[in-house]
Amino acid sequence: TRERLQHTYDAVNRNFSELFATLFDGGQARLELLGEEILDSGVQVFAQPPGKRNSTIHLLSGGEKAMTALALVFAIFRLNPAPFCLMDEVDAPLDDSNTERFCAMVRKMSQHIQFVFVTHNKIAMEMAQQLIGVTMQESGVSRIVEVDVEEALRMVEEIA
Amino acid sequence: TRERLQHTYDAVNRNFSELFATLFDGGQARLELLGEEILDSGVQVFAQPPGKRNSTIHLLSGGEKAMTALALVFAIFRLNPAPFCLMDEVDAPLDDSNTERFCAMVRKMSQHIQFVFVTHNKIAMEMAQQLIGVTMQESGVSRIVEVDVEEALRMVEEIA
Amino acid sequence: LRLIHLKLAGFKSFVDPTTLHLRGQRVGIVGPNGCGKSNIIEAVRWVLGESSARELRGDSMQDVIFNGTATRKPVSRASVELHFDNSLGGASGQWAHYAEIAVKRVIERNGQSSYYINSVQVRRRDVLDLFLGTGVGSRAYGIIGQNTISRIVEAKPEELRIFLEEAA
Amino acid sequence: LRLIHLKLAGFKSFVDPTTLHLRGQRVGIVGPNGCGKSNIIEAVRWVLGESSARELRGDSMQDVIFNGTATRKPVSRASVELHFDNSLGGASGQWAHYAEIAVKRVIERNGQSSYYINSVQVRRRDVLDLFLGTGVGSRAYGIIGQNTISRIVEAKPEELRIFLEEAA
Ligand SMILES: Nc1ncnc2c1ncn2[C@@H]1O[C@H](COP(=O)(O)OP(=O)(O)OP(=O)(O)O)[C@@H](O)[C@H]1O
Ligand SMILES: Nc1ncnc2c1ncn2[C@@H]1O[C@H](COP(=O)(O)OP(=O)(O)OP(=O)(O)O)[C@@H](O)[C@H]1O
Ligand SMILES: [Mg+2]
Ligand SMILES: [Mg+2]
Repeated sequence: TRERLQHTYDAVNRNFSELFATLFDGGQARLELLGEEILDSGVQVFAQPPGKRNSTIHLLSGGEKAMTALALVFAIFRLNPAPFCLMDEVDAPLDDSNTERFCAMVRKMSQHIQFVFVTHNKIAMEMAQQLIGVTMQESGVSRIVEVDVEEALRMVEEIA
Repeated sequence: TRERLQHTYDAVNRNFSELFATLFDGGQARLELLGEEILDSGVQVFAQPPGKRNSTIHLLSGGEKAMTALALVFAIFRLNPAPFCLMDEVDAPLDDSNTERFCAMVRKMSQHIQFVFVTHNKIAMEMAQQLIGVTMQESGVSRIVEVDVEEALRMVEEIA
Repeated sequence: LRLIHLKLAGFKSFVDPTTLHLRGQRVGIVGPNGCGKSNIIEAVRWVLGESSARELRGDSMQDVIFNGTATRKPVSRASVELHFDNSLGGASGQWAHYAEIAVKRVIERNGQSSYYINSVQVRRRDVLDLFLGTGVGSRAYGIIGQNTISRIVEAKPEELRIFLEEAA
Repeated sequence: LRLIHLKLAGFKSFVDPTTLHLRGQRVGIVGPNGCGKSNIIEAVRWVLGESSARELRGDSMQDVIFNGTATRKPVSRASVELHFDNSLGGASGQWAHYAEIAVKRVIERNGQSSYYINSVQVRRRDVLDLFLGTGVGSRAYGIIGQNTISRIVEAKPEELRIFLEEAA
């Protein structure tokens, strides 16, 4: 129904602009309709990190696109919060500073949403309340081990 | 010409199997022709990490696919060595152990090939003979700074 | 609705029965390349009704059944069971009043797939209806697969609108 | 053939003339997200004759020209110059005997694109011919862009054969 879609679109748009500005510490972003009729018009993302004037989203960097996508996904979550969010290596393209901002947002949202995230990133591991380690001692056969968060981070620092 | 393509195919196949076994410390991989006629048949990759019996390459993990792709790219390099190889964040999906293996192969190949690689990965930074830092002090305007490799690694350890 | 635990048996590389206890609001899954982390995420997607084999990196649905290694034979079935804490509500339909809800899915080599809610056999439709309005579901925005975050922002305008419609 | 230095002016985020001196066989390029690292890789791809704007994340070729920021105006041209050490040979054609070879490309706002080898204006074809048989070239396997390594192994059979043919 047009009214419901318009309501969703406007709400997501507001959230998206706000979350983008938080993740980028500035800048502007919004969704744009490519046609007149919301029921069958294409939608595209307009996003400019602080100080930049890129005309399309395609020119943004790998990390900037990832942060923009996260802002959009979290904007939808705010509108219609699913009880949990599973993320598989979403932090892969992020530098340390952006990973910290991503973690800050997850910490805040985890008050009402349960996050399960796969990661290779030490900074993301630091925000875990529980770490599940997956191993393949026997080739091709997966097993689970509980990993102590403090222990894991100390081990990681020793290797570094 | 059929002969030349067959020669290329066989040579790349030999190199690919060998480099895969080095990068994975075992396992087997090869190219396969999907048709009879080499001049217009499709080509697909068959790859099994050590101990695994996956039927298709699609079931492999993100990191395993990346290592397989690197084995193929380097296999072509061995056949027809370009003087340089530029790589943009190819190590992003790799865990620490696979990053070390990737670096070992780059070190070996860099005797005859010049490598320029973009990375966020500290382990990859360690193999650089020169580090070029890119900064954006002024929004949207890139500048270059020479980064001392020892200095950068020490700074990274302090943050960790 | 909170995830309590996940049981896998014969699902991809998790050939031996394995239980993951999810404690806390932020759970990290870690380990080397190829050890099975994404398989865990796909197990949740699958038990919640994923119907596309390609979304699970396979050619057919049976590709999720453990297919053997150099030292182990393939097995004939895969099962995944996901337990939810519903004590604060969230579930819809006839199980809405249960404090704990267990969703289970089983697939055999012949392709036969069965769904269960609290040990009662149901249709896939019933599993989807359980989570109506919660944003949960194998295709919902609640599960972000490996390498898909970049696709979101570069999606074609038609794809992005579909993504938004599913959120409405 | 070794890369000695790369000069950029007005190319994407490198509005001010910038020179990268490449010393050594293993050169790492580092920095935060969005600071311009991939732009450097694209500059090399571009000066060697890349003809697809999409490969450079643009809609048209002029998208590589610095288009301004909150505090800087757009400029009207982009140029990239790449210097090679040819003292050990490797280059083909009439420049094969030069110890140093400089390849330059310039584009204006009106879309006009010019190529130069050692300050002599040439056609794009001449730049491609310079590197014949060396595997160098904007489409050659020598340049692996961000997010493309995963595509290689998952390429359709027809695409993979084309990839192989280019290597032959
Ligand atoms: N049906 C199956 N039977 C047995 N093993 C399987 C099956 N399907 C997939 N696998 C194996 O599971 C492994 C992939 O696991 P997964 O994708 O979860 O790894 P990962 O931990 O996410 O790694 P990465 O960090 O590289 O993303 C592959 O090595 C694959 O061979
Ligand atoms: N024509 C242009 N004029 C000005 N700025 C541009 C132009 N084209 C691209 N940019 C800017 O360059 C930046 C992208 O740079 P680049 O992709 O090189 O980043 P990066 O260092 O590779 O980052 P990441 O680590 O996230 O991949 C974007 O912020 C974009 O706005
Ligand atoms: Mg994975
Ligand atoms: Mg980049």
